[in-house]
Amino acid sequence: DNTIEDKDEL
Amino acid sequence: NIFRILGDLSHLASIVILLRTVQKTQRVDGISLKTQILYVLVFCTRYLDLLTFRWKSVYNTLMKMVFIGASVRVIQLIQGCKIQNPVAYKDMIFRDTLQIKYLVGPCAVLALIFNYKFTLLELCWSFSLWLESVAILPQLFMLSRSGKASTLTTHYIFALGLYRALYIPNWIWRYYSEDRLEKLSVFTGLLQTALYSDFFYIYYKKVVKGAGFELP
Repeated sequence: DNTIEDKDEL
Repeated sequence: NIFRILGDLSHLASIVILLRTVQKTQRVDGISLKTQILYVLVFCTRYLDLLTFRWKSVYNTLMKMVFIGASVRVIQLIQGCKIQNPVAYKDMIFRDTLQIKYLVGPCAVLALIFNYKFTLLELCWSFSLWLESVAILPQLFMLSRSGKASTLTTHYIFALGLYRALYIPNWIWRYYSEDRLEKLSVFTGLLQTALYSDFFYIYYKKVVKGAGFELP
């Protein structure tokens, strides 16, 4: 479950 | 974790080095305009989540804004040199010969194949990862053809390459501590670091051990 909220890297 | 912070900081350092150099010297020799345009595209497609307003942290949001802003500012400064220093600018354009479409096209296709969800945001995010991994190619191509680069250009590329290289131990760390593995990021990150590896080797031999920077 890769949502946009998971993308916490730059 | 420490690797991620150091990675972000070296990314920031690379942009500051570039901004300051162009601003102070009004010179663009050795800098690839195409690579810089690709970075604007990378940041704008990756940080689209800024528009959803579901922000993660002050740090995260601020850094994203800084990266977008700084990459646009670099283009502005380079365009400024067109008037200030037209000879150097023309010389740069003349040597900046790698065609962007050969990079953007395949990246778009790869984004269509490898993504987590078939939504616009996810496709753009995947596209930005692929594009980032190859965005330095016009710059490296330019270097390899001219065979020479100013020390600042090499410091810039070094800091930029170091950033993704530091993300690799960060991903290993996160895999063990958070049980988290972002396959796309890891793969494109490895690809990106691999593209820099040749450059790192030359940088080490020439710059770190003294002597000027010259490619064979």
